[in-house]
Amino acid sequence: MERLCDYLRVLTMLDRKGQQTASSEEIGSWAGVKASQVRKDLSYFGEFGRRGLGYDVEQLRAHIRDILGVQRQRPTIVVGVGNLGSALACYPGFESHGFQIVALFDNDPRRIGYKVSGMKIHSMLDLVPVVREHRAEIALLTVPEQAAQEVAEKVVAAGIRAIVNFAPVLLSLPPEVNLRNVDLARELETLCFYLPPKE
Amino acid sequence: MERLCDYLRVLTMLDRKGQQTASSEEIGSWAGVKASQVRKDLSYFGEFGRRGLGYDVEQLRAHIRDILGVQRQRPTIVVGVGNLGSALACYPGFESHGFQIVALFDNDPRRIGYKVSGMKIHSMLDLVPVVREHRAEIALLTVPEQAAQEVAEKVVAAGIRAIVNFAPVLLSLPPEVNLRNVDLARELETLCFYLPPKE
Ligand SMILES: NC(=O)c1ccc[n+]([C@@H]2O[C@H](COP(=O)([O-])OP(=O)(O)OC[C@H]3O[C@@H](n4cnc5c(N)ncnc54)[C@H](O)[C@@H]3O)[C@@H](O)[C@H]2O)c1
Ligand SMILES: NC(=O)c1ccc[n+]([C@@H]2O[C@H](COP(=O)([O-])OP(=O)(O)OC[C@H]3O[C@@H](n4cnc5c(N)ncnc54)[C@H](O)[C@@H]3O)[C@@H](O)[C@H]2O)c1
Repeated sequence: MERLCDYLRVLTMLDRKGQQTASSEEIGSWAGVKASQVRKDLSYFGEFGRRGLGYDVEQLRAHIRDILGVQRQRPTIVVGVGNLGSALACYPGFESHGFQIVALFDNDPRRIGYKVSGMKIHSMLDLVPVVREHRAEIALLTVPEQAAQEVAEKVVAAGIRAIVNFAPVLLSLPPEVNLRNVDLARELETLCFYLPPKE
Repeated sequence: MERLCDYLRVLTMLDRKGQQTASSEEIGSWAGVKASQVRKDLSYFGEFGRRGLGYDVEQLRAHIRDILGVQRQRPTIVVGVGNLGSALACYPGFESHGFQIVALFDNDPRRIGYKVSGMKIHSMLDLVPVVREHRAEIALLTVPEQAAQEVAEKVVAAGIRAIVNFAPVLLSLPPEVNLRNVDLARELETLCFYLPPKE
């Protein structure tokens, strides 16, 4: 359910801000949905707000994560184990958010066979068998921009249907592939938190 | 204006999705604000939607970035030039989003003096003079979690008032410091884009 994902996004944001309860009006307004629709959706899953209080943000978020299966570990691979790829491979945060990093790949002979975060870096030639062995579902793409399209196609050919692309290029992939682009600089810009603009 | 930042966040998201026009109702619903308030705020800055069409997403976003001064380059430092810090220091995306990376710092003698992205890595002992020389405003904190609190305090003592913290720890800093925490894993989780939950 697309809306459940939107609610999760909203609840995660409220939770990050330290907010403890949220009304269906507030959730709806952030998610672009009528409050009555929010209540309808949530009651379908056994979640009822408390009159005057609304929903418990932490509890509701945990429940939605549960429903969406976000809690379960999704085998994830990292392709391109340079600076960014290594940082992602070593970051414990991924495990606790459902991304279990199971294999690493690179095409640089100086990196292949080298261990990062307890895992040996595989050659790109081993992509298909290793993806199959681990039933990998998600690929984090951290290769240089000139290699991104070609590597993405290899990853899809190996059976991966969800890609998070960190390279600053627009990838062209078949419609059945879930593609997300992450641009940290753009995300940071919208934080708008730093100093007031000079007049 | 807090609301302008929210509008920027919404417009950036719509732009990322490839949407070309947006109504005040839509912007308002995403930003948690009444449509009439959106129209009021935007007309104050000379932005008027077109009847039936709404606002041009790209244009409005550019205008708001302008108003907020997001376009101007903010001198930014990176503290902790390991995997993540190096990836950020080399990423061209930061410059185009207003974060001009001007200096790098580390406490590892094997890294100090080493060049990354054309810049020599400074020792932490040079933090105060170098921050002053560059009039640095923002610090990207990419040190290990056990060092984060202590390093954040040093950065604040050097005069920096806006910190983006990548280490998975809750920092305790004076209220005048703008602090943002980035957790890529958490952000990726709310993308909710990958495979449908197993039933
Ligand atoms: N989205 C963001 O916010 C963000 C931030 C920083 C960097 N980046 C991007 O992430 C990417 C990686 O950055 P980095 O600093 O880690 O670069 P890097 O050069 O350190 O790492 C790239 C790695 O990819 C490997 N590689 C190259 N071609 C390959 C191929 N055909 N098959 C498999 N592996 C291959 C290299 O051997 C290297 O290990 C770049 O595209 C960069 O622009 C994005
Ligand atoms: N938020 C996220 O999404 C995310 C993703 C990946 C990593 N991380 C976090 O980012 C941080 C860096 O990760 P990494 O993989 O680059 O680690 P790393 O070990 O490769 O780099 C850390 C760097 O900080 C330097 N350093 C250590 N103590 C210091 C001090 N007191 N003063 C100055 N410099 C110091 C080290 O010399 C090293 O160069 C970690 O805290 C990690 O958990 C966060």
